Amino acid sequence: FRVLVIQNEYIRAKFDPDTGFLMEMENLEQNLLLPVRQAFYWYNASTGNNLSSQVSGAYIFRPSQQEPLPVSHWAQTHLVKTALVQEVHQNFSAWCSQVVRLYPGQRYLELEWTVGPIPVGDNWGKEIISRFDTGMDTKGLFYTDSNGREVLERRRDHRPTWELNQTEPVAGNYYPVNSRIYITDGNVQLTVLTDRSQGGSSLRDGALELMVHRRLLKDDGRGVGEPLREDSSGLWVRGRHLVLLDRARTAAAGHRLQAERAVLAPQVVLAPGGGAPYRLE
Amino acid sequence: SGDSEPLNEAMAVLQHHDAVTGTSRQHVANDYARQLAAGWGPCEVLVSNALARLSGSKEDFAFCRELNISVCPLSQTAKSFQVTIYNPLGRQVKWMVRLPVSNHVFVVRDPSGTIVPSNVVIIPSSDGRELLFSASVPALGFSIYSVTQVPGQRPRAHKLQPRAQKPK
Repeated sequence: FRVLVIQNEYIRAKFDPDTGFLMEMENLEQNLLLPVRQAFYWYNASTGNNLSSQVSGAYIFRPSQQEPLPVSHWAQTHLVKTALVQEVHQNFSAWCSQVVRLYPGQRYLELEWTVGPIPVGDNWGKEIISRFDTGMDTKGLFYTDSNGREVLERRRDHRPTWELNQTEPVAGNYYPVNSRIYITDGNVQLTVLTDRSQGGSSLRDGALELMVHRRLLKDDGRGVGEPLREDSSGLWVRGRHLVLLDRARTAAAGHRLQAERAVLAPQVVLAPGGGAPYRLE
Repeated sequence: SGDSEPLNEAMAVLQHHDAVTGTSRQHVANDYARQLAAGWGPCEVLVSNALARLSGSKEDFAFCRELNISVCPLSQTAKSFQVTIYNPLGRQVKWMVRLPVSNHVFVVRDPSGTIVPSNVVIIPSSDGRELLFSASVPALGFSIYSVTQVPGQRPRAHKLQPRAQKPK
């Protein structure tokens, strides 16, 4: 199989011919090339263990093990190329798919993910993440925003204001992401813009993950009195991650302007047309 | 007449941490959604009146709230329709409009009546179609594009090329 490629004037994305996963992103304008693999995984939600009876629930994220499991080892892919869009449709499973898109003139890769209904027939609650893996030497650091304004440096297994005894190697490193999360090796920066608040982290150097959906089977004993188990339309979630690859020193200009465009995106109103002329008087 | 007060009220109620974080019981979450949806209605009347006044023509405006799942009854059935795009940013933007449509060929014209390039693509994992065209919208302003179905022609919809069967 040939490598699947989509590109526009600024960005080129390559997909692994064997698995259908994203495997490389290139910023053609700045001549940057980053091997990056993106896929979906799921954490098995804890129902309490010998260390703690704490259950994963609406207030508490607590996976039962440190390593998430892959939603799938490969994706069925379809390629669409027209003058106005190039996109790769990826089907990871019956309940997890994604469209990776590039429009002309766009300086980011759009990942529109659709997740749900998360299967819980095995009586395991599941917490679904999208994870980006690169070879960047990020030295345990990553960056998350506060309401789209100040960006805070995060260090794995560390707190800046007190001596942390890390008891939750995964959840203890998760932080709120309101609009963006990024990792950098000082030269290159990989930024992911979110279209809603999500939990995010970097649990190993060069990696970056965002939690996109959860479906849990037990209450976490913090007051809600029912498990976080959406029904009806809440079973399905669709959203977008905008992925930017830049030089570290110029990345802020890119993600700041793009995040503003995303949060203040144009609004569309339709009409049959041919309405009666209207003047106030 | 329109009214933005119900939506203001709903947004005020939804400042509660349960609404922001989703740490409420299901029926409370459903009620939050109900309040928001109830607030949208009167707001859409308000926006329609504003657009009628600004555009100088009284239209039966349609707000498609489910464009993210490619649902919009008007664009999926009408033979011709108008697309008003409002840009809240303080700078001009070019923006790709994607609308679910029937299986036809369409001509898209910009506010000056010039035909702009458009494509019809197949929606993933369904046999629906989407019309794409690039719109230019002024800062804090709006542009009105018109879409017309070309009778008797079927789109050469861009085939999905299946790929990447299960690895060896």
